[in-house]
Amino acid sequence: TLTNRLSDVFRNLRGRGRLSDKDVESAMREIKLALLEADVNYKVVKDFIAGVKEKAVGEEILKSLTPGQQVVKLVSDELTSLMGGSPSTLGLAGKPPTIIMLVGLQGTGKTSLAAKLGLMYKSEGKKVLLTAADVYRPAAVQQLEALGKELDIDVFKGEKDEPALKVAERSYRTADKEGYSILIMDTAGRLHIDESMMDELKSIKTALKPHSVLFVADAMTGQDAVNQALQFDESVGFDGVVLTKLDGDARGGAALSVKAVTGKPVMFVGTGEKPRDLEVFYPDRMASRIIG
Amino acid sequence: VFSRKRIDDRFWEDTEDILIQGDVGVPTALKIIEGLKADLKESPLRDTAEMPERLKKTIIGILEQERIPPVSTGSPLTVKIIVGVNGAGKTTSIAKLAHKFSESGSRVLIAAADTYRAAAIEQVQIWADRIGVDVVKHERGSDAAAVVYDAVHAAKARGADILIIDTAGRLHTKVPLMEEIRKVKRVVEREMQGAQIETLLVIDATTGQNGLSQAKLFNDALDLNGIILAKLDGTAKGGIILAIIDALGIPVRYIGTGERVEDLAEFEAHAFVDALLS
Ligand SMILES: Nc1nc2c(ncn2[C@@H]2O[C@H](COP(=O)(O)OP(=O)(O)OP(=O)(O)O)[C@@H](O)[C@H]2O)c(=O)[nH]1
Ligand SMILES: Nc1nc2c(ncn2[C@@H]2O[C@H](COP(=O)(O)OP(=O)(O)OP(=O)(O)O)[C@@H](O)[C@H]2O)c(=O)[nH]1
Ligand SMILES: [Mg+2]
Ligand SMILES: [Mg+2]
Repeated sequence: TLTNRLSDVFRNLRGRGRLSDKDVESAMREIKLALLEADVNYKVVKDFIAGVKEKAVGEEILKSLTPGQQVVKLVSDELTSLMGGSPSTLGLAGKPPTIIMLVGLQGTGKTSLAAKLGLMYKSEGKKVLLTAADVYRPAAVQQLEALGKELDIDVFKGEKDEPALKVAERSYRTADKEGYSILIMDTAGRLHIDESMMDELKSIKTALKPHSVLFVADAMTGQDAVNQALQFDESVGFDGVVLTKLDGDARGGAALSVKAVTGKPVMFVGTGEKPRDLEVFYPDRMASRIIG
Repeated sequence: VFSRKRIDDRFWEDTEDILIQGDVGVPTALKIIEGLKADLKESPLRDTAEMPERLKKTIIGILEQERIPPVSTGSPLTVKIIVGVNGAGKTTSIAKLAHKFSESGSRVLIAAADTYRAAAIEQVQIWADRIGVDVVKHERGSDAAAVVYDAVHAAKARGADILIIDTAGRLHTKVPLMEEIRKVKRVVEREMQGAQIETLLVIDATTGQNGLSQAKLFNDALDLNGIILAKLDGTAKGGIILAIIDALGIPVRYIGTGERVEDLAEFEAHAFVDALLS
């Protein structure tokens, strides 16, 4: 663990009384290794280390009996505050329906998330409509329909060969007309470098003006998380992030990377395959997971 | 990096950065750099312009370390079991493989053994209909091992050359799910008398260091024969497979380069390394 690695670095401090530049460099290297191992983007790591280094040579650390533990606490506090400090909420639109649009790369868990959010709102007594706007993936519509059926939540699907934008627009009119308070739109997974698919998202967002666009990212994403997030934010614009598959052993450094480069907070985490497996994101818990 | 004229500390830092950016991971990046330094000591550069080729040579050296036993022969039927974590690209990769083998004249059968996820069986059936291949399937919720048992028998009865088994996505840390996939493989081994079974792990090219954990645990459970690296058409480099080959000797067999059925290619080391360093 980082605590053990840092106690090794600071083991020989006692009797010397102050950190040498070499001690600080060794400590920073251990922190860098821990963060890279956790899949934090290497540029974000460099900035983070620069920020932490200044504080690590402060008075409290030097006077402490356990400088290694103090540095770990410093790193943890810094990570927590960088990821937003405390949980962020989704909120509701001024007038219904509140529209939530889910976007992201292939296989990250968007369709599952649509069902999870649907269940969450349904449990709060809201009338929810799910839109099956992935018109490309084989059986994507059936997947959302099956989930809707299991949860007794309505699913809007388009006609055969109907473009995603039309499906989205018609689902909005239905939601509005039939008094749904929440409209959750599932979209097809797509690459951030696929211009025509990114344009499709832009057109849906322009037409529907969703209250929240959520970028859905897999917790095991590596260095590429930064490229993906920046491009999605630039091309479409999103309000929050959902990090999925946190029930595995991925450290989830992408959570820090995405927040650092886009400023957008992680709002929820996926913790399993079932509709109930959705939790609010707690920055401090994520910080200790990233540190390892 | 390679426009620098001097091989100094800054050069080594930049080289480490490129490798880290590609998800190679620190330990493997350092190993590559140490390997390159040793090579340069042994046969110094005549010109810094030779550096890119030397670096590529060192990385290719890692890629050539495959050390998995060959798939045993002795059966007209080959069974491929496709496994991996949720959403990696298994079902789509199976459609691609089935299409490829079918096009080259093999008689292919698919087993829809993801009996868990919503519309998993429907997804397989749609692909199979598109490419003209048969599917063995049961109801959603049925026992995956039972589907596999039926599929092996059907493959033998119908004279299929290749049976490809689609399995449910599973996180490698979930012990009951890993026990389930071990049971599926045991059923295949029993019905095939151990012959001609290939187990392939699908890894998403955007995966970071967790890919090594995935490979280790799936390998412990199943003795993998190879990896399919999917979604290499994005901006991620898939460098984690270098750490995997270095640690476990498991080679990449195919790469996925898109969502269409044609978007599958055999893994080619030189192209992979060029892309990693670009
Ligand atoms: N373990 C785990 N699995 C998850 C989680 N969220 C989704 N999954 C699984 O991940 C796989 C992919 O989920 P989908 O919801 O189909 O992903 P998607 O983003 O809609 O995929 P595309 O539409 O193809 O882009 C499925 O097997 C889901 O059951 C999670 O939080 N934990
Ligand atoms: N761009 C791209 N997308 C891919 C590739 N391979 C698969 N996909 C997409 O990734 C998503 C998930 O693919 P699936 O084949 O359903 O993945 P899976 O591993 O079977 O998922 P589960 O069964 O839910 O665990 C789909 O949207 C696919 O179209 C690839 O090589 N490139
Ligand atoms: Mg989907
Ligand atoms: Mg599948």
